[in-house]
Amino acid sequence: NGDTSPTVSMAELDHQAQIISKSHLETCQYLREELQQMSWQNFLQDEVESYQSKPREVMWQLCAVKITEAIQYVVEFAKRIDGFMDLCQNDQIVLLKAGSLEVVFVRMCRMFDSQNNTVYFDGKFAGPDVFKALGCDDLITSVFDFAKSMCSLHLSEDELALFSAFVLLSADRSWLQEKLQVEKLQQKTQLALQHVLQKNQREDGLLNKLRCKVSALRSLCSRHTEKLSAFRAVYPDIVGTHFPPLYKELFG
Amino acid sequence: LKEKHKILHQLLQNSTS
Repeated sequence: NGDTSPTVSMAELDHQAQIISKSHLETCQYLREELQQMSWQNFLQDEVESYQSKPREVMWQLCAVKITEAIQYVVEFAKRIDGFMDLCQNDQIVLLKAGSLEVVFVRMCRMFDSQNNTVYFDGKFAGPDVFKALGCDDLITSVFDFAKSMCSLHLSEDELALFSAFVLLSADRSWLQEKLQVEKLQQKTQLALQHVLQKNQREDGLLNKLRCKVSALRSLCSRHTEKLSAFRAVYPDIVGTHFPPLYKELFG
Repeated sequence: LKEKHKILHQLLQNSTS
């Protein structure tokens, strides 16, 4: 009947929050404890220089591989969200095609060291200078700034899990066939997020701050697409033959 | 869309481990 505001009990919201938190922890690629243990491992200057002196296409390929690995975990996360696999196959693909990289950027704050402005990459913590060979300094700076601002919100794992699910279940993506179903699922996830924020006694404005992050994520992803197009215009064969097939499928 | 996203479709079909 077009009503997208489901009546959901507290018990249902608790259940939804628990399932999404569990899905997140099962698919988060690295546990916080693992990352903390590695946090002292920064790239040495000669290692930084070795990344900087890589040919542009080699560094692009390396980053495409790392992004693809992270996206595979996001696909597993999506599959475990209650209701996701009940959506039609078209809409599952639409949501992952549009949202998987956004969730990778959200998850990046777990792997980010705000004090040193470094992110876990290829075995150690890397600053923006490590990615110089990509030729996308402005995008890299924006990605690091985004991670830093996400970190400043100090989200717990359950809050991060629910926000990731909220981002993934965006009902305003183009080409959805059963928009109403996605809207209901996103609404339920937002209520579960709100419920958890209240339970965790978080500040009142946090949900709004998180909503603002959605447009920042979209901007980062469209800039990634632009940079990829520019790269492909110069190196069409490299993308065609050396980039991971899933990456090409999602961003090609 | 399914035809253009065979790998993603396959990943979605694989059972969760």
